[in-house]
Amino acid sequence: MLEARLEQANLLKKVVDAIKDLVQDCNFDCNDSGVALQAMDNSHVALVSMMLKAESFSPFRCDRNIALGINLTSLMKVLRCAQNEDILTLKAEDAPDVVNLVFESSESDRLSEYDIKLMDIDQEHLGIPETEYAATITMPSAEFQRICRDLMALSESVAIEATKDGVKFSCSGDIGNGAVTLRSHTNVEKPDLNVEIALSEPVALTFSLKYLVNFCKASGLSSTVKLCLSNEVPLLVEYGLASNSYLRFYLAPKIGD
Amino acid sequence: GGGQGNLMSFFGMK
Repeated sequence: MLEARLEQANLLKKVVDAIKDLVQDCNFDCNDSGVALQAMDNSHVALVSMMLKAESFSPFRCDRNIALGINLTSLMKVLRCAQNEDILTLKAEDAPDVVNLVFESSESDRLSEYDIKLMDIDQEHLGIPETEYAATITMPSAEFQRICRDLMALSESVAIEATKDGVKFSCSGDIGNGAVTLRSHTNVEKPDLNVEIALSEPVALTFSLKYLVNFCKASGLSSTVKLCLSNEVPLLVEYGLASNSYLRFYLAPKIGD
Repeated sequence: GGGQGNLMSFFGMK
């Protein structure tokens, strides 16, 4: 059986809220290492990969592998019934028909319980190779969100170019062009505002802004975001969570000109 | 602009 207690229901609520417009029906794969999810959007352009490690829960118990097939719209309806500060416990039997969610208020004796019916989801699982990326950019998640939103006003796609001088986000559209360049930057007082560029070779790739703006819905989960790029491979956008848990998005680049 | 790449051509099915 599965029994996993999250100190803050809000974490799962934010994760599901961030991915529910990209993917609809997902298997939450539970085993003794934690709860994982991998799902592609219908057009096979973007992929969501979530890992909530066992250490993110206290306690965490999962005796055998259980796949919980859940419709995210349904899950969101139930998660909206939780207060942000509520403690959330997920429970499921070994061959479950439902997943049980219990919300407990830390301040009152209120306890609410919901069951969500599970679905049989035959999901394509992709093998994502371990990649040594040519460029890794760590930056404030709010800054990345702002750049994507700003450039989307002009164009449907953005070129991301990383060189030793910095990282340039540029676009061109019917009304004109736009570009934002960031250089490595260290803010001793507020390290969350740092921009770090680790580069082994220059990279230039073009991506659909519609997807990037969608990924940025995860900005509330982490003050920083990591962009990992290599020429001619999908972009990795990673939001790190506590206890080495993460929410990752992969996006296939645009091809040709 | 060019075409949109597909993840299936980068990542193999498990």
